[in-house]
Amino acid sequence: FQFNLMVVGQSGLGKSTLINTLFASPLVTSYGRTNPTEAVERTPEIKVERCYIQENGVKLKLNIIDTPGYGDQVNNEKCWEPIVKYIYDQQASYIRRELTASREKYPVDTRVHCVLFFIQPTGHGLKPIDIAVLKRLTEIANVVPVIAKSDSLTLDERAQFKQTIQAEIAHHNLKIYPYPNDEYDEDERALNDRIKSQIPFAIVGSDRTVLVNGREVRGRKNRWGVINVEDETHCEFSSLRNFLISTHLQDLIDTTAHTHYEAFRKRQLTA
Amino acid sequence: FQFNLMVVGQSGLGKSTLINTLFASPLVTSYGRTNPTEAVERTPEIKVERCYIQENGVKLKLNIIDTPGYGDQVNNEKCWEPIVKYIYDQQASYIRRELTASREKYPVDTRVHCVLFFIQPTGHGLKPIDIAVLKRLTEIANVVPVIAKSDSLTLDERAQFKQTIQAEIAHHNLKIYPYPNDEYDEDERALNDRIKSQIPFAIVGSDRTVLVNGREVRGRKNRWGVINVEDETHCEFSSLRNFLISTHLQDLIDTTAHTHYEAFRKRQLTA
Ligand SMILES: Nc1nc2c(ncn2[C@@H]2O[C@H](COP(=O)(O)OP(=O)(O)O)[C@@H](O)[C@H]2O)c(=O)[nH]1
Ligand SMILES: Nc1nc2c(ncn2[C@@H]2O[C@H](COP(=O)(O)OP(=O)(O)O)[C@@H](O)[C@H]2O)c(=O)[nH]1
Repeated sequence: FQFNLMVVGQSGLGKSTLINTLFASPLVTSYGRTNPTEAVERTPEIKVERCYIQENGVKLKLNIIDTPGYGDQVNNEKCWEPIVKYIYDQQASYIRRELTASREKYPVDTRVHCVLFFIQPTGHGLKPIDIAVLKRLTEIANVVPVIAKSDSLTLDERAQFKQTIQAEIAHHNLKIYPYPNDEYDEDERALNDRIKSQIPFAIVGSDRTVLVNGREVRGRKNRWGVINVEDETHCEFSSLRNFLISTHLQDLIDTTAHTHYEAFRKRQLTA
Repeated sequence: FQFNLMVVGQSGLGKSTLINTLFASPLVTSYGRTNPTEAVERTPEIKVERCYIQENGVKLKLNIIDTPGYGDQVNNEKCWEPIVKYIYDQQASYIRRELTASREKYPVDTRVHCVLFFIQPTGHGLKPIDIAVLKRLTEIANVVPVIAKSDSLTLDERAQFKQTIQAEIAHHNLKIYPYPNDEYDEDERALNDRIKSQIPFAIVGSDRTVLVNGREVRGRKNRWGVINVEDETHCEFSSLRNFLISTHLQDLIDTTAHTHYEAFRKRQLTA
């Protein structure tokens, strides 16, 4: 299995941390600058981390694509372009490989199977820049929005925030994954509806462990309590992990090949 | 006493909530939209709330100036202009009133005595847009930066974040209040140094109360614990409130009159 996961969002929303939490190992280092004299104006490059994980006895070959935080500049016009270009470049490479890979059963697949989109937990709604970026990305890849650092929201605020975001997604006609599928039977449709009502997943990430009931778990410790990333009453990290790596892994790969890649290929042929 | 306090920062950082927490009453309603179909592009107006509070037996007449979140658009060029204009307009009004108020002992004073600048708790440092806004505001008013929603930082992250911000403030030569003063004696200088090492204050705000040891306090309740806004081991809200309304109230008013207003007046005379 080759699975390519991209993370997109403003800097400081815990993207690098979440990658390390998802795959339980320090795969990426954050783009965050700790040197104040470092020029902020240069746009860092998109970084790809490759690794292997074993999941349910299945060996998974992962490409994690960490994008530099967009929206940090005063003027963020077209800040989505490097990200869109990266997605297109992988699809273009795949077309070339398909044409030249006559003996090779499966060409190397670097196509982006899933884009995790990080939403700042403002409590209000999506920002104009988020909507601008989402409009472009949802057209060309499977986009799964998540609420970053959801530990800064109370459960009431979280429920309210999700409602607002879901309404905005509907209002702007953003095609968020998973997509409706007429071929689904009743059970599959029910599962999809349940997932759709949970998205955006409210996540918390941590590259540190804390002691909870004598067990070492990924978490964040503060003066007023300990957040356990794996505790389903604390956040939806486990739901996200399950969704990405277990229940919807195959569908994310298939939809990329049959929907997004096909659309790209058609445009290339007619162009 | 007339005290005019302005809050500045991206939307969703808890500005409105902090105002209500500082003055223990629902003075302002948030600019946050809850209607997804509301156009985000229009720039809301600057709002001024007037109220009275009693503090240490002294009656304080307050103007709270809530500015709409800046930096929400894709292109935020000059998003600071409405804020700068507001500050200048008050100083210009004061010049006019000083000239016409011959009998009136003290003209009505709407000059901005303090700008609370809200920093998003990214954990990395200031964003380019923050630096752009701070550069303009620190030249014309007393600016006191605070770390918004500091409950999303662990104590270690908070200490690290403060260090980075303080280094960036020094690197960009931003004149943050309180200012060094050669006329200070050793005690006053020591107090100022202590305050300077604490700034930006790491705050948490809440317009809700929670039960802590049988007492109703301003706080935030979550699955893993209860944050008490007034608890000094939880956040620096009390330090900020003390600083603004007790120890530095007079100096904030005086510095505005003798430093910022004087500079403005000089420019008007030579213009
Ligand atoms: N409150 C909170 N902080 C987090 C979370 N995940 C990461 N952080 C912290 O946020 C800061 C920035 O995280 P980082 O992963 O570098 O963000 P990135 O710039 O989006 O890659 C670090 O101090 C992290 O420890 C989270 O889920 N909740
Ligand atoms: N975690 C956290 N959330 C806060 C804090 N203060 C306010 N909030 C929440 O953040 C959201 C936005 O607050 P608001 O005051 O409207 O922000 P504004 O847009 O800057 O005026 C609301 O859901 C508040 O309850 C805080 O100190 N910590």
